[in-house]
Amino acid sequence: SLTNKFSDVFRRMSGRGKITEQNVRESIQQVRQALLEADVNYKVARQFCDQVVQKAIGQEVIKSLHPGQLMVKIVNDELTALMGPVDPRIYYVSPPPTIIMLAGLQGSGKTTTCGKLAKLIMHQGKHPMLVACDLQRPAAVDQLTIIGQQVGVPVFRIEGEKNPVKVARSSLDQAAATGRDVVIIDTAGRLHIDEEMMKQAEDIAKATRPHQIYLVCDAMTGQDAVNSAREFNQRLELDGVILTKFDSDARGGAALSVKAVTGKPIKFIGVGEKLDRLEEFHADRMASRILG
Amino acid sequence: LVSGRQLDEDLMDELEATLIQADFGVASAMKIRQDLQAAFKDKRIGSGDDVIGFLKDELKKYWPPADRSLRISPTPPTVVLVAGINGAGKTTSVAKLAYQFKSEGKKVCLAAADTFRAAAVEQLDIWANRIGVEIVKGSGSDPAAVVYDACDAAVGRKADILLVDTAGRLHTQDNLMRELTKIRNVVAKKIPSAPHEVLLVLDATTGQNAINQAKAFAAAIDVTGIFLAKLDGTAKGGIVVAIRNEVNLPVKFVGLGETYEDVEPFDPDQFVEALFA
Ligand SMILES: Nc1nc2c(ncn2[C@@H]2O[C@H](COP(=O)(O)OP(=O)(O)OP(=O)(O)O)[C@@H](O)[C@H]2O)c(=O)[nH]1
Ligand SMILES: Nc1nc2c(ncn2[C@@H]2O[C@H](COP(=O)(O)OP(=O)(O)OP(=O)(O)O)[C@@H](O)[C@H]2O)c(=O)[nH]1
Ligand SMILES: [Mg+2]
Ligand SMILES: [Mg+2]
Repeated sequence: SLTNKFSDVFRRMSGRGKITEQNVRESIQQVRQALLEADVNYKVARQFCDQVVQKAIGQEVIKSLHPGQLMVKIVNDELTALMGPVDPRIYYVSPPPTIIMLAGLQGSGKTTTCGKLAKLIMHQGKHPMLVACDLQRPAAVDQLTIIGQQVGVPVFRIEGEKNPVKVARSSLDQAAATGRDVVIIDTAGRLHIDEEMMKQAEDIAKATRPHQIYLVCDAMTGQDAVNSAREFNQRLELDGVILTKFDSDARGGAALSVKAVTGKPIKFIGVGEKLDRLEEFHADRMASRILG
Repeated sequence: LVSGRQLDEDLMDELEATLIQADFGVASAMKIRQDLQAAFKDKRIGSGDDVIGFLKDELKKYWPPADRSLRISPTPPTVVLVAGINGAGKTTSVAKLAYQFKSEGKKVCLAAADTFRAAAVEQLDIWANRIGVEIVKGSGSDPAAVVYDACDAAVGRKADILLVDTAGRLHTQDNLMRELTKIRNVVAKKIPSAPHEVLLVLDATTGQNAINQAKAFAAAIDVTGIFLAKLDGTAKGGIVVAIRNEVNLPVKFVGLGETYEDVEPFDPDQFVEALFA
């Protein structure tokens, strides 16, 4: 564990006399390695470690009786602070409808997460509607329709329509006509470097002016997480991030990378395939999971 | 005290950064750094300028041609089992392989053995219709039963290739991994020396967890190769280097898009060049 590693490092150092600033800088390599093994982005890890060294020197670790313990506390505090603030609230607007749009890379868990959000939002006393704007993946609309049935919410779809922007726009009329006060828009998976598809996402957002746009990101994503997150954030102005498949044994360093590069709050985590498997994000739990 | 020739530390730090950002992982990057220092010390590398070229040549040797070919059965059908975690790209990859084989004039049969996920069978069915290949779908919820029937159908209809699509599952879900082992055993019982290929579909954006996935799936169903999907993104897929080292699995195919034409046999030269591009 990181605690043991720090204790060992500082015990060896203090054995040779006073701990120095250089000792503190060397000890942070343990943290950097742990972060990289957890898939935190290389540059994010470096920046975080520099930050921790500054804090540690500022808090006079070198004068402390228990430098190892103080280092661990500083690392944990800094990581938790960086991952937060925690904000699982869905900001409903008045008058309704509140419009939520999900976007992200292929296979990240968007369609399933739409269902999970619908279930949560129903429990919060609202009447959500799902909108099928993935018109390209085979049977994507069927998948969302089945999910809607499982949750017990209507799914808006237009048979034979090829343009997802039209479906998105029409869904707002449908919501008004049927008294649905939350609209959840599922979109096709797309690469952040696919100009045509990123423009399509922008067009869907322009047509519906979502109050919340969430990036859905796979928890086991590696170094590339910063690239897609940065681009989606620049093109779509995200309101939050949802990390899926956290029921795996992935350390989830992508969470820190995405937070660091977008600055947007991680709202929820997906912890299973079933539609009740959505949890609030906890910064402290995430921090200890990443540190390993 | 370090005696003898040493490669410049800044050069090596920069290289380490490149490797880690390509998802090589800390352990692989460190090992490569040590190996390069050793090679430089005993003059197998001439100068700092030769480091990248030397490393590229070494990496290209990781995947010899024999490892990359698809094993075809002497008596049809050849059975290919496709597995991997949720959303990796299995169903789309099965469609790509179906199209490849059909284009070679082979008779292809698909088994829609994901009986769990919403619209999973419909998704593969649409691909089968678009490509023009047969598909076996079950009526119940037991994937092993679908596979059992698909094996009979493939033999009865004299198919050359049977491709089995399975449900996504996490390698940490013991019951689902046991289910996968059972599916493999059904195939093995029904068709001699099957499955002839067991492909693990990996998402190229996956980080170090891909190593855990590879180990667990290899243990459960004796994986014979990797289908590296979504390599058309910006992720480098360097994780397959660590997987070669730690789990000894070759990459056989790469996925380069969302249509059934977007597949290529794995090309180590192209892959290694792209890692350093
Ligand atoms: N274990 C686990 N599986 C999940 C989770 N979220 C989604 N999945 C599964 O991941 C796979 C992909 O989910 P989808 O909802 O189809 O992903 P998507 O982002 O809509 O995919 P595209 O539309 O093709 O981009 C499915 O097998 C889901 O059941 C999660 O939190 N945990
Ligand atoms: N860009 C790109 N997208 C891909 C590739 N392979 C698959 N996809 C996309 O990834 C998403 C998930 O693909 P699926 O084939 O449904 O994945 P799966 O592993 O069968 O998913 P589950 O059955 O839910 O576990 C879809 O949107 C595919 O179009 C690829 O090589 N490149
Ligand atoms: Mg989807
Ligand atoms: Mg599938």
